[in-house]
Formats: sequence, structure tokens, C-alpha cells
Amino acid sequence: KKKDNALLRYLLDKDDTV
Amino acid sequence: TIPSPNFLHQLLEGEQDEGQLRTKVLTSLQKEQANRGKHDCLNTFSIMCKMADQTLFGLVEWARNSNLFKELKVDDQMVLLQSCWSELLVLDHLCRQVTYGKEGCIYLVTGQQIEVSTIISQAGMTLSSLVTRTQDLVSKLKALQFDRQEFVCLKYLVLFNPDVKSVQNRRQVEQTQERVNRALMEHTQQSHPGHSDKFGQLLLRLPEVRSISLQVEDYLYQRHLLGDLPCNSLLAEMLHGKHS
Repeated sequence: KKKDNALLRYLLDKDDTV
Repeated sequence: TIPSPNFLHQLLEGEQDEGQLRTKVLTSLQKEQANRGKHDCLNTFSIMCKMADQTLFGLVEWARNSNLFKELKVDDQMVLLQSCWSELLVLDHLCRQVTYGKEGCIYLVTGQQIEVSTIISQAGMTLSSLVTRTQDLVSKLKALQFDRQEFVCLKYLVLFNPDVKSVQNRRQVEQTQERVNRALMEHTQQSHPGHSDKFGQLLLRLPEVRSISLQVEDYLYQRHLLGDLPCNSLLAEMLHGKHS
């Protein structure tokens, strides 16, 4: 399941400062 | 806690700008078409999926930027979004219809309007039923004089759902839901004093939104099984999340 939600996790976890 | 007068105002401030979203979707579609040969056009269903995909990206960004949502850990954020993403898409669509839609037409996120009769004449049974059910709900919301404050409250009520399985910080989710619920009740009483039960009428629409969203997911999943759904999209990932 975790693999399935990789994009969602990326979108929620991404670092805006980069 | 009693919601401060500017609580609702803060929620509204977090709303996406419709014009920016429209530009983002149009740019994405134009890029997509530019990557294809002149004669290799996207079919209607693929275009609709691209629109929904971009709108979904926007909704995830909206949630992510919300101060209330930021109070939750990413695992909880994921579980909540995975549970309600299709309801948020339906609510977003409904609000767009109430705000911009002409009678008998569907207003798309790109700013285009399509006659409902045109869609019904070309769509299959499931999609026709979906369109009819959604348009009925639009009529009810228009009759209720559904406004932006109420729309944003319903989005938060759908997002902060303490009944979602495997939510860790359930108490935090409950508190936010109760706070938004109270703000919605006070807003409907202050702005529509003549409509005694507007609050109750609005909440009664949520099960309908849920039911339509589940039908949308089933429809999309069927189309996915037929190989019609564009892959590598947030829409496909969220759909898989629920059906895996």
C-alpha cells in the first residue's frame, strides 16, 4: 500500500524551500 | 472552542484561485497535446481525466497548505486524503457549477461550458446517471443559496473525518471537525436567518456527495480495467489506493 501512494506522499512531504 | 469571527475568513483565504487553476489545467492540456503528433489527439475521456488529475493536484496542494491540516502528521494526512479525494473532487465540481454554471450546462475547470444534453447523448448509462445525479444536487444547492463559506466548510468536514480507519491522531481530527461544524452552523444562522434549517439541509447533502463520489470511483475503475485511464497520474494512484 505504501508503494501505491508514493506520489501522494511526495506531494505532502516535499520540501518547499528546495 | 468558539470559532473566532475570522476563523471562516482564514479558511477562505486558503482557497485556490479559480483563474490560476484554469490556467494550470489549460497549460497542462496544451503541453500534453504538443507532445503528441498533430493527428494524435487526446480523446474526450482522456481530456476529462487530465482535467480531474490537475484539479486533484490542486486539492492536495490546498489541503497541504491548510494550517489545520499541517497540524497532522503526513501519515494521517495521507489516510484522510486517500479516503475523501473523490468527495473533494465532487464538491469542487458542485461549487463550480453553483458559481459559474449556466442552466442546462456543465462548466468545466477550463472555463468551457458543455450542454448536459450533449454529454447525455454521447455518454453511456453510468456516466449519464452520474451527470443527472450531480445536476440534481447542483439544483438543490442553488435553491439553498449555497455560498463559498459553506462550500469551504463542507470541504473541511469531508477532509477531517474522524471515522477514517487507521487515523492516529483521531482526537485532533475530531476537534477540527467540531470547530468547522460550529462555524458552519453559526454562518448559516447569521447569513441566512430566514432559512431556519439551512445548516441541516447542507449536512444532508454530504451523504449524497459521498454516494456520487463512490459511483465516480467505480466508473473510473471500470474504465481503468478497460485500459482507458491515463496511467502515471495522481488520479490513477488514488484510485489504486482504494482498490488495491
